[in-house]
Amino acid sequence: DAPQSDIDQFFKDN
Amino acid sequence: LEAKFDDSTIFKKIIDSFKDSVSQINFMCSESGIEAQAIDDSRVLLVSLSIPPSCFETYRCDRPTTVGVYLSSLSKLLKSASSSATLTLYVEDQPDELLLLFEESKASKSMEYKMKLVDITADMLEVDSDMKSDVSVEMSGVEFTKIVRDLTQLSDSFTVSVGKDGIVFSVDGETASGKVLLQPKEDLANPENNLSISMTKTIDLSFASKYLLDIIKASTLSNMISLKFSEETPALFEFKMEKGGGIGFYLAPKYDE
Repeated sequence: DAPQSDIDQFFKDN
Repeated sequence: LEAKFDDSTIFKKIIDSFKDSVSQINFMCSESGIEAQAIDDSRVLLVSLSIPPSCFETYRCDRPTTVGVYLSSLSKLLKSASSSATLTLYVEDQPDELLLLFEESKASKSMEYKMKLVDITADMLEVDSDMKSDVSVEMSGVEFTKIVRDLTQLSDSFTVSVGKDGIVFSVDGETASGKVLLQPKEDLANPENNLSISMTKTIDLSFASKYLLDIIKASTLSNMISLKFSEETPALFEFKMEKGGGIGFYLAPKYDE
């Protein structure tokens, strides 16, 4: 099964 | 804060649409409405909620206030919601509780609940709501919900591809596979059946089925769903409410192997 990416990789901490 | 829904089931639908995705949330209340953002524990799904003043019969917020709640508790109180009752949310200046007042004028009945607020230290991610996407799709929420329910039974992984033929939803499980192709259409008599695709590039992305099953719980908020995809970025699944605002789910894709 393909590994899952997470949301933090894409959005900056505000 | 003093915010009154003319139909208490609206707030119940909003809360039920994401209470299984995240356990707690900070509602950021200001004069421009109530906004909230939360990320699920596995940090794969980001929920972004907007309830503008237009969703309320009356709305007043004198100064920006953060209202942190456990969604399981709030959801229990909202079981009292009915379409014949109004619901007013009250929060004091130095908030330590949320007051919910249900009023049924016909039945001369009112119900009052108080809920302790919680101090949630949640990080806010910067999400650009005008995020550029390669593919935008508008389609029936009912249709999307059915496809997700049908196909996710077969596999933990759900693939969306958009190309010149239309949009393809597919799964490839151990014992069975399935595929649904939809092409753009315009149904003038029933615009909720319309499907439109705008595309600058083809995409082919896979997502974990379990998050899609959570996302479709928000389909009670809107007849239509808007999908936005770009290669290698989170997809946006958005349900816009009739009176403005709505809920968006940003779902991180699986890696292309």
